Amino acid sequence: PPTSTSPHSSPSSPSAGLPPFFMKGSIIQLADGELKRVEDLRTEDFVQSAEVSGELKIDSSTVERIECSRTPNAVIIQFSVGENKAQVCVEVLVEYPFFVFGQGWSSCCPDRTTQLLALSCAKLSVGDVCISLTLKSLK
Amino acid sequence: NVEPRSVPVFPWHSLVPFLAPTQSD
Repeated sequence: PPTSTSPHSSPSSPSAGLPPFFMKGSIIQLADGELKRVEDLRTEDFVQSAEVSGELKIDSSTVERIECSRTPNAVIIQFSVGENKAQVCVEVLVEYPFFVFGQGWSSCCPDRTTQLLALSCAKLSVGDVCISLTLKSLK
Repeated sequence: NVEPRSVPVFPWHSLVPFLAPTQSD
């Protein structure tokens, strides 16, 4: 069975239980120290930051399935993660944004994401390849 | 006196979910 996990949450979320850093205009620091707004991030920013960090590894996580959740305004997304195609399920609010390789921010309900966070999003669909992270274990 | 509020800066990895178990190289 797929592993269940949940992405970040924060008690100081501005709206709908989402972390504050997804709000348009939030300042993000890349691993090399460069500052960018969240809406200006590109795929290479994540890839290069992971390379610099040394502790984190970027994985490709393909959306396999999107199902309704019992929780209001939430969905369960099943990902196939990394080379081993590990099956991982996450339960998130429909407006939660994921970063899709070569495309940018995407959510299950882009209109709601834009309404709540002012962050422009594409529609997250089955087959999309999202950026995820793996923590490299210490040797 | 009102002190200027500093703008929060978030680390890049905050934006990316950890979806995979810890791996070794």
